[in-house]
Amino acid sequence: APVHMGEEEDDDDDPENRIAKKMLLEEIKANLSSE
Amino acid sequence: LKAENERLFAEFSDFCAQHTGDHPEVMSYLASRHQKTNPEYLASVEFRNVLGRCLTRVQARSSKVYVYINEICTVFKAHSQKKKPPLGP
Repeated sequence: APVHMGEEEDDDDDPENRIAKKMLLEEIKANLSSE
Repeated sequence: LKAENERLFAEFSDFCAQHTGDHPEVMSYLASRHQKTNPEYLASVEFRNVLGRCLTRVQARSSKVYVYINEICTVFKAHSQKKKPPLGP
Protein backbone atom coordinates (compact mmCIF):
# COMPACT_ATOMS: atom_id res chain seq x y z
CA ALA A 1 0.00 0.00 0.00
CA PRO A 2 1.28 3.51 -0.78
CA VAL A 3 2.53 5.55 2.14
CA HIS A 4 1.73 9.28 2.14
CA MET A 5 4.43 10.94 4.12
CA GLY A 6 3.35 14.05 5.96
CA GLU A 7 -0.29 13.57 5.05
CA GLU A 8 -2.97 12.70 7.54
CA GLU A 9 -4.46 9.29 6.92
CA ASP A 10 -8.00 9.88 5.73
CA ASP A 11 -10.16 6.87 5.11
CA ASP A 12 -13.45 8.76 4.87
CA ASP A 13 -14.98 7.82 1.56
CA ASP A 14 -18.05 9.97 2.05
CA PRO A 15 -17.42 13.64 1.15
CA GLU A 16 -20.30 14.84 3.34
CA ASN A 17 -18.83 12.93 6.28
CA ARG A 18 -15.37 14.33 5.59
CA ILE A 19 -16.71 17.89 5.61
CA ALA A 20 -18.71 17.31 8.81
CA LYS A 21 -15.66 15.79 10.49
CA LYS A 22 -13.50 18.75 9.49
CA MET A 23 -16.11 21.21 10.76
CA LEU A 24 -16.42 19.40 14.08
CA LEU A 25 -12.67 19.19 14.65
CA GLU A 26 -12.25 22.89 13.83
CA GLU A 27 -15.11 23.74 16.18
CA ILE A 28 -13.54 21.70 18.98
CA LYS A 29 -10.18 23.38 18.38
CA ALA A 30 -11.78 26.83 18.43
CA ASN A 31 -13.63 25.96 21.63
CA LEU A 32 -10.47 24.80 23.34
CA SER A 33 -8.55 27.93 22.37
CA SER A 34 -11.35 30.22 23.58
CA GLU A 35 -11.45 28.63 27.05
CA LEU B 1 -39.88 11.45 27.86
CA LYS B 2 -36.71 12.72 29.52
CA ALA B 3 -35.68 9.16 30.43
CA GLU B 4 -36.46 7.95 26.93
CA ASN B 5 -34.38 10.74 25.41
CA GLU B 6 -31.50 9.95 27.76
CA ARG B 7 -31.65 6.31 26.73
CA LEU B 8 -31.68 7.27 23.03
CA PHE B 9 -28.78 9.68 23.51
CA ALA B 10 -26.78 7.01 25.36
CA GLU B 11 -27.45 4.61 22.50
CA PHE B 12 -26.44 7.24 19.94
CA SER B 13 -23.25 8.06 21.90
CA ASP B 14 -22.30 4.39 22.29
CA PHE B 15 -22.74 3.73 18.61
CA CYS B 16 -20.83 6.85 17.54
CA ALA B 17 -18.00 6.15 20.00
CA GLN B 18 -17.40 2.86 18.22
CA HIS B 19 -16.95 4.70 14.92
CA THR B 20 -14.94 7.73 16.06
CA GLY B 21 -12.03 5.94 17.70
CA ASP B 22 -9.58 8.07 15.71
CA HIS B 23 -10.95 11.26 17.33
CA PRO B 24 -12.21 10.55 20.87
CA GLU B 25 -12.37 14.30 21.55
CA VAL B 26 -15.48 14.44 19.35
CA MET B 27 -17.46 12.34 21.81
CA SER B 28 -16.20 14.43 24.74
CA TYR B 29 -17.33 17.54 22.89
CA LEU B 30 -20.77 16.01 22.19
CA ALA B 31 -21.13 15.15 25.88
CA SER B 32 -20.13 18.65 26.98
CA ARG B 33 -22.64 20.16 24.53
CA HIS B 34 -25.32 17.84 25.89
CA GLN B 35 -24.62 19.06 29.43
CA LYS B 36 -24.97 22.69 28.37
CA THR B 37 -28.31 22.13 26.64
CA ASN B 38 -31.57 23.44 28.02
CA PRO B 39 -33.13 20.62 30.14
CA GLU B 40 -36.58 21.48 28.81
CA TYR B 41 -35.40 20.83 25.30
CA LEU B 42 -33.71 17.58 26.34
CA ALA B 43 -37.10 16.37 27.60
CA SER B 44 -39.01 17.48 24.51
CA VAL B 45 -40.74 15.55 21.74
CA GLU B 46 -38.77 17.61 19.23
CA PHE B 47 -35.46 16.35 20.61
CA ARG B 48 -36.74 12.77 20.69
CA ASN B 49 -37.68 13.03 17.02
CA VAL B 50 -34.30 14.49 15.99
CA LEU B 51 -32.39 11.97 18.08
CA GLY B 52 -34.48 9.02 16.92
CA ARG B 53 -33.99 9.99 13.29
CA CYS B 54 -30.23 10.49 13.67
CA LEU B 55 -29.84 7.22 15.58
CA THR B 56 -31.72 5.24 12.94
CA ARG B 57 -29.75 6.84 10.14
CA VAL B 58 -26.33 6.51 11.73
CA GLN B 59 -26.98 2.84 12.47
CA ALA B 60 -27.90 2.33 8.83
CA ARG B 61 -25.00 4.39 7.48
CA SER B 62 -22.05 4.47 9.86
CA SER B 63 -19.94 6.02 7.08
CA LYS B 64 -21.80 9.26 7.85
CA VAL B 65 -21.19 9.18 11.60
CA TYR B 66 -19.69 12.68 11.73
CA VAL B 67 -22.62 14.10 9.75
CA TYR B 68 -25.07 13.00 12.43
CA ILE B 69 -22.82 13.99 15.34
CA ASN B 70 -22.50 17.40 13.74
CA GLU B 71 -26.27 17.61 13.37
CA ILE B 72 -26.84 16.80 17.04
CA CYS B 73 -24.14 19.30 18.08
CA THR B 74 -25.84 21.98 15.98
CA VAL B 75 -29.16 21.21 17.68
CA PHE B 76 -27.49 21.37 21.11
CA LYS B 77 -25.92 24.73 20.25
CA ALA B 78 -29.27 26.10 19.13
CA HIS B 79 -30.77 25.14 22.50
CA SER B 80 -27.81 25.99 24.69
CA GLN B 81 -28.51 27.35 28.17
CA LYS B 82 -25.72 29.86 27.89
CA LYS B 83 -26.38 32.14 24.98
CA LYS B 84 -23.50 34.39 24.05
CA PRO B 85 -24.41 38.08 23.75
CA PRO B 86 -24.57 39.28 20.14
CA LEU B 87 -21.39 40.76 18.81
CA GLY B 88 -21.27 44.52 18.40
CA PRO B 89 -20.55 46.24 15.15
